[in-house]
Amino acid sequence: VVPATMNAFELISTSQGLNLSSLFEK
Amino acid sequence: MGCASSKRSKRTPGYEEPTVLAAETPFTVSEVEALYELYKKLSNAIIADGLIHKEEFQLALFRNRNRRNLFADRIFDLFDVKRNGVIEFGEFVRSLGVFHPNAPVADKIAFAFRLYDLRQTGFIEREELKEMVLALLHESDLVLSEDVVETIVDKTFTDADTKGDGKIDTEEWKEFVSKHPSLIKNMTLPYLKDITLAFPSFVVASEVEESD
Repeated sequence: VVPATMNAFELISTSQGLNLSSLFEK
Repeated sequence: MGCASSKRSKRTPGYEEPTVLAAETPFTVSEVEALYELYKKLSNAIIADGLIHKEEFQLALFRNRNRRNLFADRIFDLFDVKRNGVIEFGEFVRSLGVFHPNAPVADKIAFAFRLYDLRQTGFIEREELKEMVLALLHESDLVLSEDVVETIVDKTFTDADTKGDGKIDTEEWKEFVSKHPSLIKNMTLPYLKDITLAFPSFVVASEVEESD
C-alpha cells in the first residue's frame, strides 16, 4: 500500500535498478 | 628482459593502477585489487573484452541482460563518465567510491541529485519526478490512480522546492535530504567494506610482483 503522503523520492529510492548490492552477488 | 614474460598479464583498456585509484577514492590498494576481480567477472560476462557494457550491467543487477530500467540506465550513464557506452575499470572504481560507507555524505547527496536530474539541466523538475515515480510503479507492478500519483508528486515537490520556482536545485536538494536522510540510504553499500573477503585478489598481487 502506498499512502498519498508518501515521499516520492523515498518511493523511487526503492527501485531495484538503484540497488547495486546485486553486483556483488556471486 | 621484456621477452621473459610470456605470461604477462593482459590489461584491459581503461585499466588504471590500484595505487592511483586508491589515492583518489576511499578504497585501499587491496580493496581496489579486489574490485578488479569483480570487474573482470562483470566485464567478461557477455562480451569478453574486459569492459562493462550495458547488457552486462543489467545482467549483474537483474540476472537478465534485457531488462531495461530507467534507474539502472541512469546509474550506468553516470558511471560511464567518458560517455563511450562502456564502464571502464577506473570509472567503475571512482563511481563505486561514492557508495563506500566512508565516502563523504556530500558526495552521496550530489550523486543522487545527478541521478534524478534526468535531463541534466542542473535541476530536478516536476516532470522528471513524475516520470521516475511512474517508472518505479511500472517496475514494481504497483498500480496507483493518476490522482494519487499527482498528489504524491505535488506534495513532495512542494516540500522540496522551498523557493517555489517549480524546480529543485542542489541547495534545496541538500536541505531536503538533511530532513530525510533515508533518501540516500541506497548510496551506501556495506559490501564495499568486505570486498577483499568476497573477491580475494591473489592473482593480481602476483601479477604486480611479476611486472616489477
